Amino acid sequence: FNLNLMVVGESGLGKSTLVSTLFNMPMYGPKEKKDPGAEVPKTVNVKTVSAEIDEGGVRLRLTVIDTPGFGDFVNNSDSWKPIVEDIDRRFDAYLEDENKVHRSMSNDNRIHACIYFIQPTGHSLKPLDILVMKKLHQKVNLVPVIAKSDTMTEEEIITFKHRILEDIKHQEIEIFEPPRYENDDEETLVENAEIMASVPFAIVGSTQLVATPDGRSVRGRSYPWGVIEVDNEEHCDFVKLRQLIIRNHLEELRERTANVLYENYRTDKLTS
Amino acid sequence: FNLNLMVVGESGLGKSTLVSTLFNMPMYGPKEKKDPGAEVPKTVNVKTVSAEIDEGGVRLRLTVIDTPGFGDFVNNSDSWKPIVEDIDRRFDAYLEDENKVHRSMSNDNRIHACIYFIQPTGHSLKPLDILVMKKLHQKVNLVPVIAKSDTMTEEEIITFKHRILEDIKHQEIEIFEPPRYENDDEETLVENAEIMASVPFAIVGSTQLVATPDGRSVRGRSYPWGVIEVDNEEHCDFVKLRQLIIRNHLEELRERTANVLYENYRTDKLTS
Ligand SMILES: Nc1nc2c(ncn2[C@@H]2O[C@H](COP(=O)(O)OP(=O)(O)O)[C@@H](O)[C@H]2O)c(=O)[nH]1
Ligand SMILES: Nc1nc2c(ncn2[C@@H]2O[C@H](COP(=O)(O)OP(=O)(O)O)[C@@H](O)[C@H]2O)c(=O)[nH]1
Repeated sequence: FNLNLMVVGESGLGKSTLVSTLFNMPMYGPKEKKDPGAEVPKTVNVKTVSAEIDEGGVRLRLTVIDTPGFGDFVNNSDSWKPIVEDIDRRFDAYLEDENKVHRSMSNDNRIHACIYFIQPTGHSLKPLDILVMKKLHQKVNLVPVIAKSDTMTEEEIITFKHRILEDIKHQEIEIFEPPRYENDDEETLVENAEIMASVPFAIVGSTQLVATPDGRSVRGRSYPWGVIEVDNEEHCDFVKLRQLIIRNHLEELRERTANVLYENYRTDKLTS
Repeated sequence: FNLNLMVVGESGLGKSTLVSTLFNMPMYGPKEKKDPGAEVPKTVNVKTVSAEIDEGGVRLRLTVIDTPGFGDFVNNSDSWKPIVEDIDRRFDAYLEDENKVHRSMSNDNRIHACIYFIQPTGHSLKPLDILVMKKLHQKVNLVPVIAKSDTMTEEEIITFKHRILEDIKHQEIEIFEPPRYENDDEETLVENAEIMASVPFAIVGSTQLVATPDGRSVRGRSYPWGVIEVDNEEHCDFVKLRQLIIRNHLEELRERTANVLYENYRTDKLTS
């Protein structure tokens, strides 16, 4: 099994932390601190990191495609381009392999899901969010999340989620929704409905263990006024994001990429 | 006494809330929710709102100059221009008044301080921050703050402040520092030193009263994992910001504007 996950969002929204949290292991080396004099890169970079992980007894090869620089410039008009180029390049590579006489389709390097990080402003989607999500939504399974949601109170999250979904609907942006199966059991249907009802997921990431006031040791963030627990569903939707991506819908993400997104790309490419 | 305070920062960094918190009264009407279809303004607006407030027995006419739209576009290359134009326009108006035969210099509409809101990324200043602060620092008393600092743990704040000060030094950005007087008493010297040691202030804003676990009613934000108190110096630097702007250094802010920033502007203008 392999899963190719892209993360997109401005610097400082907790992307690296979230990836490490999702897979319960540090996915990146310690961040190299750029000193004040360092050259700021002029374009968006695309960086890949892979790891073998064990997910409930199943071996998973996880590849994370990061997009440092996105949204960080004074002028971000072109910052979506290297991202779309990377997705297309992977589709092209697959198309090329498919057309070979002797082919081995064992390696699927296409992007199976893109986690898009929304800044927790409390207002609505930003022009850049809308621009980029429209460029991506028909090429990749789009999973929008509210970054660093511990910035927001429960009420603010409810209002913000509502507003984001309104923006998404108004802008006709397609976000990933797992299909419902006739033969799913009641428990699965309920669980999946609960997961989808929380979209966009309000997430918090942390690989650090901290002590709660009642003495438990949990992954979380410790503030002078309290401890937020990453794996506590009362505190954030991290668990739901993890279920969607790794447990419940891993297969649907890969299938939709293969049967819908890739097929559309291929048809467009061959007919143009 | 009048104080003209400009606030600059991207949407969603808590500017409106902070202004209301500083003056302990709602400075703005309820925010009109733009619906998803609304036209997004193409340029930065400059909005002014005034109020008479009582500050420790002293009547203060406070004017807040807001800059909605700053930093919110896909391309922010020009978003600093309307801000600088506003500052210059006020200098020009003063210069014009000063040159009249019959003049009444009672009205000082020059900007006395500019609170610049830094997004709590945890990394360093953004290219836009540096660009704009360099445009502003010689025209206005610059007071940088870390917005929504309840997003960050105590350690993260220490690291971030250190890094921001490094960036500011490296970029030769001048931030407001109150002068020290020979005849200040020990207590004042100590208090001022403590204030300046906390720059850039890690602030949190709220006009809502919430109940703390131990039963007090305070201005703050209530999360499932705890309550952050705006006026608690263990939780954030809001009190220090308030002291700098309204109590301890109100006069220095106005004097530096008149004797240094305006004089430089006037000299440049008359010699060019
Ligand atoms: N409040 C909050 N801070 C976070 C969260 N995740 C990461 N951070 C902090 O935000 C800063 C930037 O995180 P990082 O993962 O490097 O962000 P990236 O630039 O998007 O990769 C660090 O100081 C993290 O500790 C979160 O869920 N909530
Ligand atoms: N975490 C946090 N949220 C805040 C703070 N101040 C304001 N907010 C919230 O952030 C959102 C945007 O605040 P607002 O004052 O409208 O920001 P503005 O767009 O910069 O004027 C609202 O949901 C506020 O309740 C703060 O200090 N910390």
